[in-house]
Amino acid sequence: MAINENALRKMLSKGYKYRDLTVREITNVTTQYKDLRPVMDNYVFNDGSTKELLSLTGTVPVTYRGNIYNIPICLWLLDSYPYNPPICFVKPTSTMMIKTGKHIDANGKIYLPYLHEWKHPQSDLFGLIQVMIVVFGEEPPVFSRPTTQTQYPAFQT
Amino acid sequence: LNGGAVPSAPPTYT
Repeated sequence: MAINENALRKMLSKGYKYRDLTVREITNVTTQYKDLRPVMDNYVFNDGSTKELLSLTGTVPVTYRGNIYNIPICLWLLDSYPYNPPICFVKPTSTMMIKTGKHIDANGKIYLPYLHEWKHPQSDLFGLIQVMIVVFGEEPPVFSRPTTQTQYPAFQT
Repeated sequence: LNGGAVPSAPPTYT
């Protein structure tokens, strides 16, 4: 789905300091990964404060043991983006559970050297997603719950 | 403005 660049500029008008860079990256990455889209929502920080931030929300295709899975993720962009890394989460649906590990905590927060060593302009969303796809292909961050019931997960739009 | 793939995950190991 093509992202309307004007709509995106408008979304980012609230406080994003490097809007042009951010618009360009999001346009680029959503062209490559069509199941991700920009959404404005309230992000809750560790101290309880909230701020309206842009997130890239949706799924990325991950190949694991020969099958492709659409892993649900949410990447929050701070208003200092791209000079700070996005805050990244895996977003399990009701039929999934988080598999904690080296790269994933119990809240679904994603930890990667790529994020830790983030430096604009060498680091960007496209590179990050490529790294995620490789890492998740080795260690999936979510698994399906062991149940025979089939239900479509509630997926937030 | 929906579309988007249905999220999926590998089956749990047994």
